[in-house]
This record gives sequence, structure tokens and C-alpha cells, in this order.
Amino acid sequence: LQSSFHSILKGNIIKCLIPVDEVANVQTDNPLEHALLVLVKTGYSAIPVLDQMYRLKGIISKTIILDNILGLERFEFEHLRSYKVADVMNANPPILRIDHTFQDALKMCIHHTFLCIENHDGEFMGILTRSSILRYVNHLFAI
Amino acid sequence: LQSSFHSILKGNIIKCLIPVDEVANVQTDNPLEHALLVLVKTGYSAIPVLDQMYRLKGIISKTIILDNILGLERFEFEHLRSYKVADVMNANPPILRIDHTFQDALKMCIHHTFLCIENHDGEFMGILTRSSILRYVNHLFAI
Ligand SMILES: Nc1ncnc2c1ncn2[C@@H]1O[C@@H]2COP(=O)(O)O[C@H]3[C@@H](O)[C@H](n4cnc5c(N)ncnc54)O[C@@H]3COP(=O)(O)O[C@H]2[C@H]1O
Ligand SMILES: Nc1ncnc2c1ncn2[C@@H]1O[C@@H]2COP(=O)(O)O[C@H]3[C@@H](O)[C@H](n4cnc5c(N)ncnc54)O[C@@H]3COP(=O)(O)O[C@H]2[C@H]1O
Repeated sequence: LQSSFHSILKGNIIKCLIPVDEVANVQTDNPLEHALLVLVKTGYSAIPVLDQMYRLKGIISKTIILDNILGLERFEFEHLRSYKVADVMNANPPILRIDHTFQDALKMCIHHTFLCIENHDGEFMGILTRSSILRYVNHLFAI
Repeated sequence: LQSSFHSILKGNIIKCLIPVDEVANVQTDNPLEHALLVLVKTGYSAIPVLDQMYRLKGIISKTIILDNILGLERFEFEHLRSYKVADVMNANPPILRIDHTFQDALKMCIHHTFLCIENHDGEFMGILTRSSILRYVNHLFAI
């Protein structure tokens, strides 16, 4: 049990990575309306927010946007045009460095639906999703 | 590897279940606006839809609601009051029977963020979430 799983758990996460060019994202200075359209068109609940240098800055989600436009009486859609993504995003994205192990990723995925992967220089490399972790675990158990 | 994991994989899922009285849900005949308010207030992306006999009928999500109110030019919020949950919900919820094994749940969770659990009589017993599966797997590896 210990030896064969140990080498897998210490294995590298790079094989489960969704590379940055396949990750839907928006920029910090986009209007909130643009972020909601990207979220609706892609169907994703949440996506990364990058700055103009493609550095990771946060996460924006349908939940955060709807929370910010729900007024006392109704959904105040005019806010979509007056707010920017940076005004409401979660500025504390879950980050894992590319040299971390599969076990580190598994632990973090308990609390996050996806992880943002960076290299040593802090460059955004892509994301690791719960479905890819679950697919890998299912494969381990099938061995 | 085989023997100790085998008994765990065949283990029962009941210990990871969120019981029905702790599951946010709406009813088939609720207006869509009510469903969006429940989703926003609870913070959940998607929740089960039950009929008046508390039988499982579908899943409603922020994604489905936003998809249905996005018109050509803008978000048509007036539709929230004219549609019912049953009109737009996903009427094919992922269902797992309570006597299924942990391995069955793991396989299904690759494609669904949560599973709806029913007993032999088709009564809705609660849900099984990806986070509870991941928490359990992480615990297995820590042994
Ligand atoms: N277009 C699609 N095709 C196939 N399956 C789809 C899908 N959209 C959603 N799903 C399924 O639904 C799950 C939840 O998606 P959600 O958008 O809430 O949550 C997603 C989304 O917020 C984000 N995500 C996934 N792929 C992304 C991408 N290429 N770009 C940006 N964000 C992504 O990561 C979260 C977790 O993704 P994960 O794959 O674990 O889990 C996904 C996947 O199993
Ligand atoms: N109030 C809260 N407290 C703590 N963590 C929270 C939370 N709301 C969301 N999260 C975290 O975010 C993940 C995704 O939530 P989401 O609402 O997209 O997706 C959720 C939601 O659609 C549904 N869900 C979870 N608990 C529910 C409940 N009590 N009633 C109805 N639906 C529930 O199952 C999906 C997967 O849940 P899971 O736990 O795997 O994964 C959750 C959990 O890790």
C-alpha cells in the first residue's frame, strides 16, 4: 500500500494541468458585464482573472457577480456596467506551484473547485480541476 | 494494495451523505425568480428540485437560469417571473442508490459536482458532494 502509492502521491501534477491557452479568463479592468457574458457563454461557474501582463490576480464567478447586483427589491443590472472585475473579484485565488505533488493538489481540491498553477517566476501556467484529480484517483484505484 | 483498498472501495457511501434536511432545494412549481434567490442566498451553484411529495425531479443552477434569461441585447430579467423551475431545470439529475459503493460514487463524481442519493423506494435521501469524496480519498492516502 505504502510504496506504490507513495511514488504516485509524490508524483508531479503537470500531467493533469489545463494549459493557460485553454483556460477561459477575463482581465482586471474589464466591466463586470463582460465577465458575466464570458461566464455564461463558456458555461463555467468561475474563471481566473489576469492583469494586462497575464499575471494571475483573482477569481470571478457567477456567485460573486449575482451577490453584487442583488439589491433590496430586485437584481440591479445597471451595476454590471458601472463595476469593474477588479472591484468585486476574489483577490485570493488558490495557487499551487508546478513542482508541488499530487497529494498537495488533492488536499487543496477539498476546498477549491479548481487550483491555479504558477511556475517559480510567478507566471500563470494553467489550472488543475477537481474532475481531473478525481479522474486520476479513479485510475489509481483501477490499477 | 488490493486487499485493504478493496474493502474501502466496496464500502458504503452513507457516511459521506449530506442528509435531505440539510440540502437546499426548490420545488418544480416555484417561479424561477424564487430559485435564483435561493441560489444566491445559499451561495450554491446548483441545487436539487423536488416535487410536492419531496420526490427528486431535477437540478436547477445559476448557469441554467442565466442561460435562459440572456436575450440578444441584454439579460431579460422579466423572464424570472414568467418561467417556472420545471420549465428550464435539468430533468436528468445524477442519481446513485444508497447501497452503491464508494467506487461507484467516485466514478460518477468525475462528471458531476454532486450526486443525488435515493433509497430502494425512490425516496430522496440527500446528496454526495465532490468535496466529501475528495476528503475521504485524502484520508485514505493518509492511512
Ligand atoms: N464545458 C464543459 N465541458 C465538460 N464538462 C464541464 C463543462 N463545464 C463544466 N463541466 C463539468 O461541470 C463541473 C463544474 O463546472 P463549473 O463551471 O461549476 O466549475 C469549473 C470552472 O469554474 C473551472 N474550469 C474548468 N475548466 C475551465 C476552463 N477551461 N477555463 C476556465 N475555468 C475552467 O473549474 C471548475 C471545475 O471544473 P471541473 O472540470 O472539475 O468540473 C466541471 C466539469 O465536470
Ligand atoms: N456554504 C459553503 N460552505 C463551505 N464550502 C462551500 C459552500 N458553498 C460552496 N462551498 C465550496 O465550493 C464548492 C463548490 O460549490 P458549488 O455551489 O459550486 O457546488 C455545490 C452545490 O451546487 C452543491 N451543494 C453542496 N452542498 C449543498 C447543500 N447543502 N444543499 C444543496 N446543494 C449543495 O454541491 C456542489 C458541490 O459541493 P462541494 O461541497 O463538493 O463543493 C463546494 C465547497 O467545496
